[in-house]
Amino acid sequence: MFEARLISATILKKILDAIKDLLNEGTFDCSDSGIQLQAMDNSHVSLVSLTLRSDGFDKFRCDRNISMGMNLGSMAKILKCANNDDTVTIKAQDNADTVTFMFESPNHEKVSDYEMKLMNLDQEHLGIPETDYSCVVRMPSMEFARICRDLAQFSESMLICCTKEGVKFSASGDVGSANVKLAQTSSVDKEEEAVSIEMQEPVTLTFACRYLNAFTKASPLSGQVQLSMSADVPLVVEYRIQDLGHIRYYLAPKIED
Amino acid sequence: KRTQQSIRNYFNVK
Repeated sequence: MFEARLISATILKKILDAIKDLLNEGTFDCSDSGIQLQAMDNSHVSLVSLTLRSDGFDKFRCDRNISMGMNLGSMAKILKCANNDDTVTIKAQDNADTVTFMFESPNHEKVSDYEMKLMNLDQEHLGIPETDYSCVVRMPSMEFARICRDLAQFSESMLICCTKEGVKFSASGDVGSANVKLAQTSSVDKEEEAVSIEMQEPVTLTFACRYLNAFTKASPLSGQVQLSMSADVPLVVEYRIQDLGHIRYYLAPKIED
Repeated sequence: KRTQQSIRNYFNVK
């Protein structure tokens, strides 16, 4: 028996919004430590890794490890049926071929359940090595989203250059060129507004704007985003989900021929 | 000219 309850459906809607543009389907691996999903996008350029810890749920029970392959478009249809303040419970029997989403209104007067067929997905699992990154940038997630949106107008690719002075995002194309420089903030009213840079070595890398823009769909999950970079390895874009876990996107760089 | 790499070039298949 698997059962996981979240007080608010909003968080699950936001998580789905953060992955459904990149993935058509995904396997949710459930164990007593929580729920994990790892999947590459269709073109195998990026990897999504979602971790939701069991202690972040209002209720969590997982008697046996189960892997639930879900069509994310179908899941989105179901989650549209939940109000933001509904409690959501995800339930499945051991070895079941369906999963049930139950939504309860705050006054418990409306209860709906939606059963969805599970899929057998033959997905490759990738081992992600522990890496000490040369540069780790933390910045407001909305600022990162804004920069990705703005620079995507100029080119398919964006250069991210990180030094101890700051981080620079650049794009150039037929229209012209764009550069956005962010310096580390000295003092801020709110922690969420801070830009911080931990640098061992300066790094310059090139990435596809399309994927960076897809990652920023996770912005509603967290006020801050963390970018981890080292030369010639995938960028990690991480959004922490308060008290519940995180979503990490790995993006392969573009390299010189 | 820069070429887009695949994420599979960096992580081993488990």
